[in-house]
Amino acid sequence: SIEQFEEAFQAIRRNFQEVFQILFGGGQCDLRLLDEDDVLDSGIDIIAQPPGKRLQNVLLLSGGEKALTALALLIAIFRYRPSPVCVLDEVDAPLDDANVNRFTRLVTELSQNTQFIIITHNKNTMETAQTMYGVTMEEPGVSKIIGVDFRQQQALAS
Amino acid sequence: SIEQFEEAFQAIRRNFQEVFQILFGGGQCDLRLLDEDDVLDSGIDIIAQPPGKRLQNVLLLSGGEKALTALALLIAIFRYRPSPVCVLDEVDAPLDDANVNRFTRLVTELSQNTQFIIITHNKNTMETAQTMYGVTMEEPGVSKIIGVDFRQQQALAS
Amino acid sequence: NRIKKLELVGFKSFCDRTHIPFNEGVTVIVGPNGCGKSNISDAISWVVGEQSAKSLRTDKMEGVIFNGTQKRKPTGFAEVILTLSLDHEIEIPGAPEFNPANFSIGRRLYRSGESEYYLDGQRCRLKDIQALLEGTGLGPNSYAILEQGRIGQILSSKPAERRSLIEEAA
Amino acid sequence: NRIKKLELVGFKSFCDRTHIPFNEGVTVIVGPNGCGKSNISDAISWVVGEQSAKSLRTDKMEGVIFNGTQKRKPTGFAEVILTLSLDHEIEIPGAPEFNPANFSIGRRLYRSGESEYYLDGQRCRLKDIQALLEGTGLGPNSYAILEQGRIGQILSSKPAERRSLIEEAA
Ligand SMILES: Nc1ncnc2c1ncn2[C@@H]1O[C@H](COP(=O)(O)OP(=O)(O)OP(=O)(O)O)[C@@H](O)[C@H]1O
Ligand SMILES: Nc1ncnc2c1ncn2[C@@H]1O[C@H](COP(=O)(O)OP(=O)(O)OP(=O)(O)O)[C@@H](O)[C@H]1O
Ligand SMILES: [Mg+2]
Ligand SMILES: [Mg+2]
Repeated sequence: SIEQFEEAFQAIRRNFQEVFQILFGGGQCDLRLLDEDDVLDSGIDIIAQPPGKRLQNVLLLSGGEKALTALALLIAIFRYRPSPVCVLDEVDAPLDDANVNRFTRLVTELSQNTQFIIITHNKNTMETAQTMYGVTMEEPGVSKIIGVDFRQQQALAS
Repeated sequence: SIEQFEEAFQAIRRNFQEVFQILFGGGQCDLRLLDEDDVLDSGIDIIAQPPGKRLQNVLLLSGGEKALTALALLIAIFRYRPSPVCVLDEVDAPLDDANVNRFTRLVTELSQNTQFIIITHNKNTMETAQTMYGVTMEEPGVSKIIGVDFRQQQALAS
Repeated sequence: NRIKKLELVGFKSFCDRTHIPFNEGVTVIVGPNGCGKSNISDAISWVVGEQSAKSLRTDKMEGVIFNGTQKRKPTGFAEVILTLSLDHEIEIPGAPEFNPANFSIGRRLYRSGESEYYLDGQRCRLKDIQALLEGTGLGPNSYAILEQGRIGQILSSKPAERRSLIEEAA
Repeated sequence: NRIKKLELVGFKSFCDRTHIPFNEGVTVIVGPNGCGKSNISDAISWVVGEQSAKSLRTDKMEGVIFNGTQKRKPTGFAEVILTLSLDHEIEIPGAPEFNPANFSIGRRLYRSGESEYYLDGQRCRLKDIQALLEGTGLGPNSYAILEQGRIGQILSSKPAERRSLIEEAA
């Protein structure tokens, strides 16, 4: 229904603006209906302005800026309608160190209420996890899991 | 002309098979004309088999395996018709450490005859360079280059 | 609401039965290129009801069944079981009894093409699983499961596709 | 064959005149997201003759001209000069004289839409530049310049598009 969509759209739009500022450490963004008079069907435009830069269509941003903006939108939707678990597969690949840190800090905060499963090659991201699983293919073509539970390790150590 | 294309295709196909094995540390691959009887127009299929795995369409590979396969093809074309400089923008983003090392070792070898300009966030890749330039935006929206010439540094140090 | 454990056998590169317990907070999955990390994400999408083979990076659904290596024969079926806990009461008429605080949903696909769904180990219908997951944010094409490369897709997607992402949450 | 130096002014985020000397071997370019690294790659594509605005990540070609910040006014034109050295003799009838062992190609675009091309600082035609670069592997849509995300495109490209990649080298 129109009201349901309108309510979701406005809430997600507010979340998007908030999460964008967290991930970029500033700047602004917006979600807009392409056709304001056609709430029932109109497509959605994404506009982003990283700190210090001009407001422009998201397609003109750099590789890392685009990734961070898309991530902000998906997290915004997620916050509106949380699921028990959120799976992120290599979303940090195009990010520089500073952005990876803002990303992991946000995930750490959200993880108080939600489980996160993060697939990554990034050492900084790995360090923020409570649990780490390694996947190997010692036997070619056959996957195997090895577990490294940091919290257990810390409990054993103390 | 057909002969020109056929010659280029066969040479690139051989290069592709060679470079693929260097980047994957083994395995096999092939480039095939979709329609063997239509050399003039046929599209090209890419088939790859990382070490220990089955031969399958390249679209079924993992993210990193796909990237490495595409890189092998582009380097194969490059070797057939080298240009003075080769620009690689964040091609190492989806690669694990072992694959990054195979990639940088290949680049180091090819760089004896070709200049490489590599844009990267990866520390391992950075370490293999002779020259490093940092790009900054101290003033928002305005790019500036700062140079770090390792060889000059080493010359000064010795 | 939380997930507790994922169990896979014969699913893509996970030929042998594999148990993955999920603790609270952040779980990180690491390993070399091609070792099977994204296949775990696919397993979660699949067990919560994904029906599109393309979304699971294969041309037909049979592609998720372990298809063998030089040393191993292909398996006859793929199976994934997700154990979870929901914080609300649920009534699903016609479905097996289960305890929302600790239950499992399962899916099996045979080479013949036959699909089976399970609730706490008992056969149920796909729509029972769909009813159960209603409103949890889990399900096909969920915004909660970001596959490798999906971030890039979001930005190059058409305005209409972005709208459907929002509509799903609405 | 080698490139020696890249000079940019008013090109995308490179508002001020910037000189980038290129040594032998591997040059690595690093920096935070959005600081201008890929813009350097665009500058090289542009000065060797790229005519597609889309390939340069902008909707019209005017988009490569520095468009200003809160403190800086937009510039009136974009200019990129590439200094290089070729190991073979080249005759280009009608073009300015130049020394193949050390010369520059330049390109300028004004807001009016007027384009100018330069050989060793003297006006020349686009086709002089194209003739000069013939067979060097440099030029529009070159397989030698892999833009960010192009690797992913190669694999999802249609078989016909892959063929054209090979045809360009043939
Ligand atoms: N049905 C199947 N049977 C056996 N193996 C399969 C099947 N489907 C996929 N695979 C294998 O799984 C591997 C890909 O695994 P996956 O995509 O999970 O890798 P990954 O760990 O995510 O790697 P990357 O870091 O490169 O993204 C491929 O080698 C593929 O051959
Ligand atoms: N005509 C222009 N005038 C001013 N700034 C521009 C212009 N065109 C692009 N930019 C700016 O250049 C920046 C993008 O630079 P670039 O794509 O080179 O980043 P990058 O260093 O490659 O980042 P990443 O690591 O995320 O890929 C954007 O912030 C964009 O606003
Ligand atoms: Mg993967
Ligand atoms: Mg970039």
